[in-house]
Amino acid sequence: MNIFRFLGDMSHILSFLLLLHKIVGGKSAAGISLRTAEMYAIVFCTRYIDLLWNFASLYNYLLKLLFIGASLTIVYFMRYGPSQKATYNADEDAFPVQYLIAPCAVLGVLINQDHSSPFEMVWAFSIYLEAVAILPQLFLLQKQGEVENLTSHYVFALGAYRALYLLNWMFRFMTEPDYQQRIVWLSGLVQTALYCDFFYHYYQSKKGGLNKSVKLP
Amino acid sequence: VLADVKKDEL
Repeated sequence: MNIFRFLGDMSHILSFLLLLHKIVGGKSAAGISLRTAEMYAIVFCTRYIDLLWNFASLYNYLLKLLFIGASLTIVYFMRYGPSQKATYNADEDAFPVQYLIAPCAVLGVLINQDHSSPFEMVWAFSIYLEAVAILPQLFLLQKQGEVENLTSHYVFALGAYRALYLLNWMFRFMTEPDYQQRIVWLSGLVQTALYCDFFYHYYQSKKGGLNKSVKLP
Repeated sequence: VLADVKKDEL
């Protein structure tokens, strides 16, 4: 464990807390993409299925349970919460996710770390899907033009988590002899690159004060 | 075993 990975996990937890605060606490799903929330639930339920047989550490175990629980809770409230449904904009949340899920599934089967193990294929699928899962959310924000304060912090924390993981991978590559995870590195790079535009506008709007809303052109 | 060890990240 290194500081980058720890901060990355904390940033990921923060993004969940912000989103739960908005959706469950604030009873509002305005500006939030259900499609992204559902893809994240798929990402965690597929990647962490090794909870059933793999025990790397208590920290890992607990966070995996937390991420699965939080992502399913968010989808549940966005789908069945009365006030959340009322504030969720299904027409604008229209990114064709089948064009994301299908290619990731094909890639997961073709490019993974052990072709003999079905879990490796599912795991690779989850890594690829996570890289593009944010697209419907960014698409929705782009459409709406203005990003509500809490939502902007949620997206920022979510983007920061994988950016911090990039530093973690560089650190591990330099300090551990035979450490290589090309699949994760490339996917993490793509994932973080998708946030660059948002990061820029987030920084522009927040440098004038943390509670200014983010404007996307 | 290698595969499992490798999966020490979230």
